[in-house]
Amino acid sequence: PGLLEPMSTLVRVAKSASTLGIAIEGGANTRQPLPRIVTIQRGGSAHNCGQLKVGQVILEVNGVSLRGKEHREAARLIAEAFKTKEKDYIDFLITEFN
Amino acid sequence: REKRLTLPPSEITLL
Repeated sequence: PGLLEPMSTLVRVAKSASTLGIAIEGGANTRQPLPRIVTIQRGGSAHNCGQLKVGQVILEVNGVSLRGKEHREAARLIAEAFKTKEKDYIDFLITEFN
Repeated sequence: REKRLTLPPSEITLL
């Protein structure tokens, strides 16, 4: 489904630090229907990756669409993707456009 | 009749 998103980019974030280090806002039934990155913390995995930026919207996490998911569910998915030992990275499908 | 024009803001979560 990600391939149907216009202007989307796949960003692989290696788990290079003990935290992911992003703050997100948004989710279904809010003004921001898909989670948007509002902060990237220095020294976190996301910052180390160098490809995520404040303002980007997260469409998918490890191939799972965040469309229709409320904020807490989206946050839980991202937290679990970071926590799992099955993968040493997280794939984010992101778009610059809101 | 009443129409809701704006959705509520979202909380912010640090991950």
